[in-house]
Amino acid sequence: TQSMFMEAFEQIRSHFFEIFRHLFGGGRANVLLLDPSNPLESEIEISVHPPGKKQQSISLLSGGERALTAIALLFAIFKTKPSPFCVLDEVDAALDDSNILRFTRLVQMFSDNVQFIIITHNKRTMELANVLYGVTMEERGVSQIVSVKLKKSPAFEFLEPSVT
Amino acid sequence: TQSMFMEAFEQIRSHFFEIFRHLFGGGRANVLLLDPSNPLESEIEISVHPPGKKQQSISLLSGGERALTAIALLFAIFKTKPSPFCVLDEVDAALDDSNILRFTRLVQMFSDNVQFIIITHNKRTMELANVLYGVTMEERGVSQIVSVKLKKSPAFEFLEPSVT
Amino acid sequence: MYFKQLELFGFKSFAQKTSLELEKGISAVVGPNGCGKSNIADAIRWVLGEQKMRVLRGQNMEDVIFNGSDDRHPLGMAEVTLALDNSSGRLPLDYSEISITRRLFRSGESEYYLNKLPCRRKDIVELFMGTGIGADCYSLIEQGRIDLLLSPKPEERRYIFEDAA
Amino acid sequence: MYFKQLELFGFKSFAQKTSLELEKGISAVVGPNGCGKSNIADAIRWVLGEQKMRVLRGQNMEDVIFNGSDDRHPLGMAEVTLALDNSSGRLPLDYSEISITRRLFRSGESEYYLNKLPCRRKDIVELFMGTGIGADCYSLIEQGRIDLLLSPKPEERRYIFEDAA
Ligand SMILES: Nc1ncnc2c1ncn2[C@@H]1O[C@H](COP(=O)(O)OP(=O)(O)OP(=O)(O)O)[C@@H](O)[C@H]1O
Ligand SMILES: Nc1ncnc2c1ncn2[C@@H]1O[C@H](COP(=O)(O)OP(=O)(O)OP(=O)(O)O)[C@@H](O)[C@H]1O
Ligand SMILES: [Mg+2]
Ligand SMILES: [Mg+2]
Repeated sequence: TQSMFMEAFEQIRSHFFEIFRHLFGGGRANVLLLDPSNPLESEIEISVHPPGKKQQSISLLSGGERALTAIALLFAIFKTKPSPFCVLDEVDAALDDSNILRFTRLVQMFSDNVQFIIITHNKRTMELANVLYGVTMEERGVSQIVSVKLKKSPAFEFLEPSVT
Repeated sequence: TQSMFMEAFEQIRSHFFEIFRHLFGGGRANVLLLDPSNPLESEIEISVHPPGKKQQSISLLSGGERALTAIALLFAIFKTKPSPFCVLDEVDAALDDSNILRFTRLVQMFSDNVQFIIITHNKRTMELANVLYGVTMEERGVSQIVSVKLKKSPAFEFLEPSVT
Repeated sequence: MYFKQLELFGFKSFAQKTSLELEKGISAVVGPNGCGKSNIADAIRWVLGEQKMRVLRGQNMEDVIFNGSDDRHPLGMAEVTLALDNSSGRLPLDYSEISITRRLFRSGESEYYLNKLPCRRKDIVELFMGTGIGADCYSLIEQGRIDLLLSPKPEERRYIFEDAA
Repeated sequence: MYFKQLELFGFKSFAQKTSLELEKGISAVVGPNGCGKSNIADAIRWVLGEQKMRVLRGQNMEDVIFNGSDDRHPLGMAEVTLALDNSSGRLPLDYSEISITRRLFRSGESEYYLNKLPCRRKDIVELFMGTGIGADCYSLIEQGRIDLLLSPKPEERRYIFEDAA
């Protein structure tokens, strides 16, 4: 099923390009198989061209740019092969305020078909949630959870402004 | 010179214990040479006992606890062998609000003798600074710096309240 | 398909039986450093069959069993149960509700349950195969490891592309 | 001893000659993702003699030379100058002000200067030896790498303990 892999790979590559542009506001990104004759064993090379900058190896990118590029690739994979759920543990740690906003919009776009569980310290990311699970250790060494419903169902939220 | 190393190591160990307790509000921490007969080649084992919890390998610690433990070790080394400057690049990324506060107080304690250059996205950490260097890319791909003096010299700041 | 509930008992810092009622859409898990958020992610991986202790940040299997605190003794067992809604029929099992349970005892003995009936770990892993779900897949991004997706090494991202293919 | 000024010209994203007047005490470097903050830390390491490209996040030596943008051509040289106050006499050089400069040309040629006089990289490295300062030391913590201090491997932390001893 080398051809199945190649077909999936092509889809990931095209989604990656599109989502990268969406997150970075322009530029280009590509993912290449270094050995196309042996796709399952081949190394993969990611090349990225942030808007306004020159194409470079991803090693020269900043911490935040790398995190955002990895997020673009992850969601490209989701678009190619949807998963019903996704657990993200502090993937927003390196992002500045404006990139956090872009990240949250991307998550929102996928949230109709994906159940997201996002661990975060960031207030903006928290604002995305319908439910908040607050984990505490009132008794030291022992975890407890308090859950808080933040929003009504998305359908109601959509209708609400017209009710006013 | 093995004995010089052992002596420095002992000092680091004792400072590490003390600074860890200061940052975690209790508990214990230790750093051990696995092969004391060959200190320069030996592996080092760090064991940590956060307050209220059980002693465990540092691998089970959370992201923030690991960062704080590493910061304690770094400052223990500074206390043993002071360096006139220290450049920290986003070491506060994994810390929650209350740990950022403890981190900033620690930096302040050392700042009489150490020139700190701290790269950060965190507002609380920024408040520590006498000078802020804002890096921007107004022209895409080209960095520029704007510097803003935030405080008068520390001595003056100490006197200021009495001026009122 | 979506998760309806996650129950932890004796798993890492969850000494007390704790239940998360999960909802569709976006949920956020928040709290101070070291309070147990990533342990929840670990519990999901573990109940889905994760065997690599490095991924669970431990050294031995029994590192996931609550090992005590100042005021509590270590427990003898860790248990995690994940209940899912399968009305979409995505999982190849003729139930609209599926629950998977994993237990580990200090002795090293493991138990697995599918809808409360004992099964093998293999049965759980095969249930999720090809769905993009499962411990070793791209749907669970560990803290500090998002960067690995960019690694050139095929082993690092192998499962992602294989899974997606 | 403290840094008085850092000047960058053609180093990574600093296409224009840029100068930071540095002060004692605590300074913060802030700005959005990708604007050049870590590049400043790289410049300090580089002028102190760093040779490992991995540490500077590059693959070849010339990766530190400004390689162009949409509106600018690549430059032919990278230059960084660090001026220090040495009135404490900490550095073994009979000057109260010391400036070190490093240049790299696309040809691969390197130049080093100590107080504006040409010198070898070795002279700069030896100047800082034993002071706990220098590219390969515990005074410069790279982004995302604070965790390495906890690594059991001696190589990872070797220089720290050796330096401190
Ligand atoms: N088997 C165990 N028994 C008891 N406590 C444990 C066990 N395993 C891990 N822990 C504790 O769980 C805590 C780590 O929890 P976790 O990694 O979930 O934190 P976190 O909420 O993700 O924090 P952060 O925001 O810093 O990432 C550690 O303090 C550790 O001591
Ligand atoms: N030789 C070079 N020529 C031009 N630009 C370069 C060069 N080397 C690196 N860059 C650019 O510098 C940027 C990275 O800068 P830097 O790592 O300093 O960001 P940062 O401010 O630390 O961001 P973050 O907050 O995300 O860590 C990248 O966008 C990269 O393209
Ligand atoms: Mg965590
Ligand atoms: Mg950076």
